[in-house]
Amino acid sequence: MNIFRLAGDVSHLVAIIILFLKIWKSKSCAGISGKSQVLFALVFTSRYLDLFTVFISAYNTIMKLVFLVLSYATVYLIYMRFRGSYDSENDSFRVEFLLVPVTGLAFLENYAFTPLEILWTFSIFLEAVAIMPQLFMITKTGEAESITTHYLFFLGLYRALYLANWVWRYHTEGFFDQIAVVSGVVQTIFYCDFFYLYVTRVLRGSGKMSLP
Amino acid sequence: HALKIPHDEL
Repeated sequence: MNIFRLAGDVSHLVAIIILFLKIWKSKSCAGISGKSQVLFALVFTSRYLDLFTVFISAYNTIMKLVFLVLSYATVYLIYMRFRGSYDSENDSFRVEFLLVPVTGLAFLENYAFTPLEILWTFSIFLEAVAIMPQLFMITKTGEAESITTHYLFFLGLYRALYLANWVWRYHTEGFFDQIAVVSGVVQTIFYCDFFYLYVTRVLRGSGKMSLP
Repeated sequence: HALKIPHDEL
């Protein structure tokens, strides 16, 4: 555990809590892509199956459980409790365009051809692209509430901090997880355009982020 | 490629 990894995990947790509380407090999931949230729940489910097979640390186990519970709770809020506010019209990204290639790649490129390893690889690849329905929705409607942009900022920051963690781990312990690193770089690149808009429009401006 | 199992990151 190093400072980049810890900051990354905290950033990830903050992002998920921001989104959950936004929906909970406002009793609305307007502007939120339910599809992205289902994909993230799928990411955590397929990655954390090792909860049943290995014990890493209490921290590791607790964080995994928290991520799982919060991701399913968020999906529940969007599709059940506050489904009346769900904007299915604009949440029209075709997720099969992500799931099919990601599944295929997980079978082709993995550390071991076992069910758990293929599912772990699937989760790493899927996480890299899971935000696309949300970014697509923002592009389609042309705007995002500032609280939604804070969520996206922390979610993007998390993987960027993991990149620093991987550089650190490579130099200190020779650790190099090729699948995670390559996917993490791709994932972070997806947020770069958003980071730019976030700094120039949300932080320097006020209220909503609207696209030109 | 480098093998890292079990995965100790989140």
